[in-house]
Amino acid sequence: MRSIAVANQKGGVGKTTTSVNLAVALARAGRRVCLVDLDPQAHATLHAGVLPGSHPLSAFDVLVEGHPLAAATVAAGDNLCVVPSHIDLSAVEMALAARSGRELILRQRIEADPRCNPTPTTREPFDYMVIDCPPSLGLLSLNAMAAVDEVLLPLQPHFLALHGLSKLLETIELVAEHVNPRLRLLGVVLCMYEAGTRLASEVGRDVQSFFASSGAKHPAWGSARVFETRVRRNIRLAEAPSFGQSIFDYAPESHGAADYAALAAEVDQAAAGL
Amino acid sequence: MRSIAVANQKGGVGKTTTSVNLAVALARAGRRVCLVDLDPQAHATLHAGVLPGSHPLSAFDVLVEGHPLAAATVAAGDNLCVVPSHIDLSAVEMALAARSGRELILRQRIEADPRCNPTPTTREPFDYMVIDCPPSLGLLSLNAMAAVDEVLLPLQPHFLALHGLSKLLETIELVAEHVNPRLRLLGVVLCMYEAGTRLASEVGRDVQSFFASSGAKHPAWGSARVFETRVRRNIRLAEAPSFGQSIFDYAPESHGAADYAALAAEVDQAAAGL
Ligand SMILES: Nc1ncnc2c1ncn2[C@@H]1O[C@H](COP(=O)(O)OP(=O)(O)OP(=O)(O)O)[C@@H](O)[C@H]1O
Ligand SMILES: Nc1ncnc2c1ncn2[C@@H]1O[C@H](COP(=O)(O)OP(=O)(O)OP(=O)(O)O)[C@@H](O)[C@H]1O
Ligand SMILES: [Mg+2]
Ligand SMILES: [Mg+2]
Repeated sequence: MRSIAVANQKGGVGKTTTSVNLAVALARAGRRVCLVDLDPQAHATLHAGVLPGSHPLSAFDVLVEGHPLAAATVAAGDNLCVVPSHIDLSAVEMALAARSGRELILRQRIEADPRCNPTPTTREPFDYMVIDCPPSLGLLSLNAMAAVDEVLLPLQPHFLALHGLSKLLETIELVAEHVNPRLRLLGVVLCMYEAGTRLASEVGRDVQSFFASSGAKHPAWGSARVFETRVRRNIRLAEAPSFGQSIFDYAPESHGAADYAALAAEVDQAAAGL
Repeated sequence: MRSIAVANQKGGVGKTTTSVNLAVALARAGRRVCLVDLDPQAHATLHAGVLPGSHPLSAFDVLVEGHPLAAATVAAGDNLCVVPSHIDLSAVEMALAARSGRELILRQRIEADPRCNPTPTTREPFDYMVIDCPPSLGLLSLNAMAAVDEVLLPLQPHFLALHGLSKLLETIELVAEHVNPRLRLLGVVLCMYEAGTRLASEVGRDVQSFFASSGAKHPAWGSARVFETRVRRNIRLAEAPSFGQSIFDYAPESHGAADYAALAAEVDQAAAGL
């Protein structure tokens, strides 16, 4: 199973929109996908059409109450399962403050889950896990990065969004060195791209040259790519969540659907380090 | 002194852009303003032209190390001071986890500051304090709400941004009931407004009717308004931070400058409850 955390501490850059539409695009391509919502806002849960609070267990119960992942997993469409969020996740820093190894809990649950770590007899093993992260680098995002092999970084091509990039790369390095040696930055995807604005093309160029440059690079992100696909700004992407639908169900002919299908194809063909 | 926390746990809705441009607009109108950056990303600090880490003390030192507010305050232009952020703020939840009354620390620092609580002989007392909050409802935003009289809520007219409104109102109620009885929601300002999209006018209408309706309202937000001024989406607003300038210095003829000048006039004329 490939596991991908969709992370960026900068708020409103397209993490949730990317997590849900990528997960659904991979599921439509025949991959079995588990979407985990680690943001207390529960926006990925909503966007995927699962009513927050409508199932007895959530990601909170998996992290804090010791329930297995499978117990909180909800079917949300063909080839797609969701581990819903819950508002209680916002208290997870305090709830786990005194627990040693608190950043490794999600990894342990995933390692213990038969569909994530299949044996030859496992029915319907997962091909992908996609984890939506909140806009911070706290315990929830740390749990995600400790548990996965790859990080996908949605980036709005704006100055403030670019500013936080070095902090995120530093965090990926620290997690790779101390907690999860497998962790790699898979790549950066430019979201809400407004072609024709100088800002988008300048920031886009800055990011490309940063990763292409020959300066000192850390193995955890040194071979990361900037995806060819740029997700263009498209109001349909902002409308779809209110119907609990992915862009493919809501507006299949839109730019948004085309862009996320193209991104999924790139992600599916890539594997960290290739 | 009027004190305003600019808060919304949803990421990327315009909190920092509103904090900085509102603070500068009020300063240009002759008000003495103190802008406090409580977001570890330090984007308000950057946007206001102060290099994070270039001053010996920051908001972290005020909250955790016991320094007085005045010691961390930096002059940033006519009538404008900034209390800069620092990346260490991201560890404040852990640093203060065991300290009782940890949500009241900022309030105590403000109450002890002569320019915030002037006597007749105080030189250059502050007329306004504007606090930029991070995209969460954790200890930093709690400190801000415990310390101020008013909350300003920037809202992007999108479904996911609207979804979190009830959680924010609930938090304001709880703070007003248990920590700060003076706290009131001053109002909601629609940001990144894309006139002509159905989504913007629908969400705009939803928010207006929510506050105008005669249903049960809590005194902490019952008389909140939706500001007449809508801050239109305008790429100049996203360019200005890379120059460390407000919109008034960077693009004084832009829609962004007109909208934030109009918002400042509305804020200045309003007082919570009027
Ligand atoms: N390409 C796009 N075009 C137009 N709107 C978009 C696009 N991508 C996302 N949006 C909208 O922009 C807003 C921010 O996106 P989203 O919520 O996915 O970001 P996020 O990084 O998950 O935010 P947070 O930091 O709060 O978790 C949402 O209202 C979403 O519907
Ligand atoms: N009216 C606008 N038009 C165009 N771009 C805008 C506008 N307001 C803000 N922006 C840009 O949108 C992005 C998000 O805005 P901003 O950073 O102010 O939001 P925020 O709520 O402070 O985000 P965070 O949750 O990360 O603190 C920034 O890149 C900013 O420059
Ligand atoms: Mg999100
Ligand atoms: Mg901000």
